[in-house]
Amino acid sequence: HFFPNISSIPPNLLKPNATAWDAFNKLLGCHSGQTVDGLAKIKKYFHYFGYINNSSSNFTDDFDDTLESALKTYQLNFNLNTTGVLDAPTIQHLIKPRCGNADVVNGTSTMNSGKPPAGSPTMHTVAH
Amino acid sequence: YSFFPGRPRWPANKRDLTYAFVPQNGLTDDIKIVFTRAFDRWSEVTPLTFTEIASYQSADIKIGFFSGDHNDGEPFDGPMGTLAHAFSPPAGHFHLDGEENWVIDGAPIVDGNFFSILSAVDLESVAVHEIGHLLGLGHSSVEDAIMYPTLGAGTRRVELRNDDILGVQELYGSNPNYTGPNPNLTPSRGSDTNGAPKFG
Repeated sequence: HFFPNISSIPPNLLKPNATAWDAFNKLLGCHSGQTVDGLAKIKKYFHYFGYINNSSSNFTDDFDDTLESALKTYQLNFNLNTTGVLDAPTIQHLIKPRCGNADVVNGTSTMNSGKPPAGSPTMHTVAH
Repeated sequence: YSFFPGRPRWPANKRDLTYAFVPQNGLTDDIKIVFTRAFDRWSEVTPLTFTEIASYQSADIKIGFFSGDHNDGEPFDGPMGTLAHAFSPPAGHFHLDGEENWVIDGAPIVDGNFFSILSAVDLESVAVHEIGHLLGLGHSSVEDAIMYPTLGAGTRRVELRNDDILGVQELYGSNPNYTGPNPNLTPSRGSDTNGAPKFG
């Protein structure tokens, strides 16, 4: 569907449409140790974009260590506070439209999470 | 900036790349010119050139709008969600979700947002990003870089930033006529992960 410019868009499209990821809003505040309906979908999301390296697509609704680790990596990559909790800024970011290419490929990310922490030495030197 | 694993790029004897559109899409010239502008942004900073040709089969870069499952193992999900994807060099496949509401001319721009539309996407913004993948760039954590993975609702982001330029020039070198970043892109208050100034 192509529109030449913004003024040509029908008014009914000016409202937010439901997308596959809007359901993530109900997961606000979820954290490690909980079992909440819908967490399996967010695991699928993280699997799709490379944050969960699991060949199985059968995900549970448990907020387990795998999900917490994936969430922290995601938060680091997108400059969010690495709380490991599905807080409001993280949820707002998760539902944004985005490129379908993965952020993490073969378990390796070269976004923020694949770089050394700020302040750590990036070059080893030996005194003579 | 980042690269795909193994840093794939177009070979040294491939600097003049061709592109073509899926004939079945029947795209009009005003849509095609959006892609021309997007390619121009990358050729401005590299020795690469991009030329549209009619033959889809023989083009280096193949562009098409598809809906749902389109036989590459990465089905599209309807409006919003994932907008497009592109393959690393030298595959050249560039797929866009045909169920999005694509805006051909996102101008006028006010502070980077063309309107508070939550269900329409600026085509050129997505095209510039995906061409970055076609050239070998991965995603970046620099928020205003073209290669940042998300595109906020109603946002137009088409200008290459320092992060994008440094990345693509590491792969292909600089265009001899390139004179440096756009001076109209003023530095923002933030900094990238290396502590270097970023532009916004």
